[in-house]
Amino acid sequence: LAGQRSIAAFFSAK
Amino acid sequence: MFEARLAQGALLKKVVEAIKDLIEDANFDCNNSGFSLQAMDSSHVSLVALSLRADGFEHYRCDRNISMGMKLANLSKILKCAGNDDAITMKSEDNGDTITFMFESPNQERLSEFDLKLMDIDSEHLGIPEAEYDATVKVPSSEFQRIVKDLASIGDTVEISVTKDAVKFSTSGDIGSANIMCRQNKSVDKPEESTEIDINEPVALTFALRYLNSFAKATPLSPHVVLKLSKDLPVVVEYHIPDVGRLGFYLAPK
Repeated sequence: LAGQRSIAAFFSAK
Repeated sequence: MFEARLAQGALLKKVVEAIKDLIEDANFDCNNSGFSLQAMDSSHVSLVALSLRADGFEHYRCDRNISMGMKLANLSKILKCAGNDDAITMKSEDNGDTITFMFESPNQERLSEFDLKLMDIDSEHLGIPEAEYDATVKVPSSEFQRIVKDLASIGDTVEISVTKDAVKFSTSGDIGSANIMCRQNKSVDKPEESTEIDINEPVALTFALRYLNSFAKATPLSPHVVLKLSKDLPVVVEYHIPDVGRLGFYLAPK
């Protein structure tokens, strides 16, 4: 998973 | 109380089979408008969003908003006991600690009931903004499944690039490289085989094939899959469930 970004970085917590 | 009857119970079986290897447990949220789920995989790289509209059910009643935590592996065990042609009814009391699944065979000769224990699950809900995408591609879901499976035997990641006329999937690895191009083809005779591209701007993004292969387990839900891509944004891999709702997967780019 090297270089893999987190999905949470794109969508804000509700 | 919550009560919902799905005449095509197989849909629910297919939904759970499509997501159970990606997410371990999740809250199923029920309200007046329908039955939904949002969950991230354990690595927080992808997000699953399911929505089944109330009007997609033969009967739907939800007196109070409820959230039912379930372990997907256990839900799968229970749904595997339903026949493919069975109608499935889900029932739960407002403060109940179980959900009941009732399976009815088409001729109503066999009626079975399974109770699944609910669990408390802490889950973070993410707001997914409505976005206009640089490119939207609709391809036969079986074609997409084959492409990501074939490319995974060569490399770990795929670059998806979309131009006006075609979508190209490229990978490379230790043994060599591969690319597969699908041209736009609005087949009128066989709509299920059509490939349609709607583009505002050419776009190319790279994603982990492992996740795309996992998403492709939703193939039995829909003849087509829709890929929505924008520069530097997660791809949306969307399966429309005819007359009932949608199962969407969001995957962060590499």
